[in-house]
Amino acid sequence: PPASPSASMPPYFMRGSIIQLADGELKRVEDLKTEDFIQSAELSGDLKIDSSTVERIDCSHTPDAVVIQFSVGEHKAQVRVEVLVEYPFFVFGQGWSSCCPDKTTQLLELSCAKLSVGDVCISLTLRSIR
Amino acid sequence: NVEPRSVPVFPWHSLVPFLEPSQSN
Repeated sequence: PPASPSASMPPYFMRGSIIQLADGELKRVEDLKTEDFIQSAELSGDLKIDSSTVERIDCSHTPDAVVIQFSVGEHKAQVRVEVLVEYPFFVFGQGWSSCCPDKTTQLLELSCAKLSVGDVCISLTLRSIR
Repeated sequence: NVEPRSVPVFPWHSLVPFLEPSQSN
C-alpha cells in the first residue's frame, strides 16, 4: 500500500526557504533548476537521480490526497505514493508542479504548474553499494 | 540587545522524494 501523506506540508517547500546544494551554494526553493538537482546528486556519494514518469493520478480515500503512480528509472519500476494534492514535485526542465497548483500557491506561495500524466519528475534512489 | 534570528537551511535532497520499488529482486 502507498505510504500515508503527512498531515502538513514540510517547511522547506515554503517560498523563500533556503536550500543548500551539495556544493554548499545556497538558493531559494523557488529558484532551483533541474541542473541544481543533477549536479548535487553527482556530488553526492550515495544518492542517485532517477526519472520518474507519472503514469496515473487517482483519488485517495484520504481527504485532500491523491495516489500517484510513477514509473521509476530505467527499469520502469511501478511505485505508488499517496500525497496531499498540494505536494510539489520537480518536473525535469519545467520546475515545481503539483496536482493542485492553486492550493500549493495558496499554502506555500510557491508557483507551480499542474502535474499531469506523462510528466517526468525528479526522484532519488540510493546508489547500490557493491 | 537583539539576538540575530537564525534562518533554517535545508539540504537539497529534502525536496526530492525517494521512490523505490517496495519489492526487490
